[in-house]
Amino acid sequence: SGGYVYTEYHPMEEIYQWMTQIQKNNSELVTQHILGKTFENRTMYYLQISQPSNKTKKIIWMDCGIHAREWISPAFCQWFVKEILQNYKTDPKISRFLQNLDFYVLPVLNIDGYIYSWEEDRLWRKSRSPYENGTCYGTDLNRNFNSSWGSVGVSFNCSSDVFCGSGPESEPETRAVAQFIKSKKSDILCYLTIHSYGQLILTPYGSTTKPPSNNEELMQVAKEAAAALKGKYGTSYRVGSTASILYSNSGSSRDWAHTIGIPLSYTFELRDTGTHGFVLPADQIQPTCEETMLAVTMIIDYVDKK
Amino acid sequence: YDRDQVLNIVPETIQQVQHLQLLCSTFMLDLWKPLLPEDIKAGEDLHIRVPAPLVQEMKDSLAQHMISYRVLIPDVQKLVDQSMPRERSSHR
Repeated sequence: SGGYVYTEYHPMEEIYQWMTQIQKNNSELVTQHILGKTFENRTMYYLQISQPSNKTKKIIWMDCGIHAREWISPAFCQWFVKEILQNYKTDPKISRFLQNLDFYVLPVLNIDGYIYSWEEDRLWRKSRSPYENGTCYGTDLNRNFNSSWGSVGVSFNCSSDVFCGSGPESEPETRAVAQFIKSKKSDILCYLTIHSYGQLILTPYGSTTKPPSNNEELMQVAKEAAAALKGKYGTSYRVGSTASILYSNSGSSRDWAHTIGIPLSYTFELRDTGTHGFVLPADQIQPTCEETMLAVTMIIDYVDKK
Repeated sequence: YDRDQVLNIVPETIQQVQHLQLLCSTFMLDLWKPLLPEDIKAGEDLHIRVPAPLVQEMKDSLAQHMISYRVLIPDVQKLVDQSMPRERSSHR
């Protein structure tokens, strides 16, 4: 891990450095790739964790930091990468994962927003693209995907925290993720997106209460992950579709990923149920990441065995 | 966010829901859960950040309408400081 402190939050500059360092120190396994550019022209990188092999491997995609203020989310993506790299030689389960699966990790999706939340407004949520002649800023990137875009749980007012943009995939960050995932969709078995608070594992869909065709499988896998969490840490995660256990929303990346054919698509809302909300103190990073790692590992284990 | 508070409210009646929706739009409050006033429902948790200058007015209005609440976060800025790395928060 090269001395990186995983129990503190880090500004984007340090996360960029971390990605470079992780690739350098683990060149046998990790490559860093450009995914696209943000509105403010910053480079979006993802990390590919892939053990060299002649075998065709399936992909687990994980993105973090779509909402700027949810700092625990990028912290988890980094924790996840650290755990895989630290343990793949000694942990038989992780070792087995890497024989069959590649991990693609996007540590911060909404880079412009994340930087803004560090430098200007800790509770900023959206991206930073200007609307209406610069009178308001930012699109909720998790309302901007092309999945029942604009139909429910969004606002068309650009001052709103859930402004869905001017059209589906109107934002460069959304397009970068969507184009890449579309290009790999036949190999991606599982799409995971990490959010900040509520202790929920959310399944598709948010835009309708009609369950997806593989709902039983989606629910069973998530329930097993939640049960493991309860058993080991006593943390009570709720499992269910977004529309049924949270609120209706359209244009989310999770719904979109499922509609393009990625069978297992989940949103994680991490540890807190409101005590700290979007401002989880740094001393909660480790316990949150440890328990989340267990739940994520359960899901990956299912994918791997399948 | 100095002395801004996050309140947890569980409205019990449609009237209380409507009053909360009105407060949200009048005061332009920052809803944390749910994210939109139209998603406020009776019997379900509401988390809302209230700017310091409005805290007392908000609490008075809630009391007037017999809406009970709990303070989840008494000072948002204190939590924000705790989430910053030590050297940065002391620099602040």
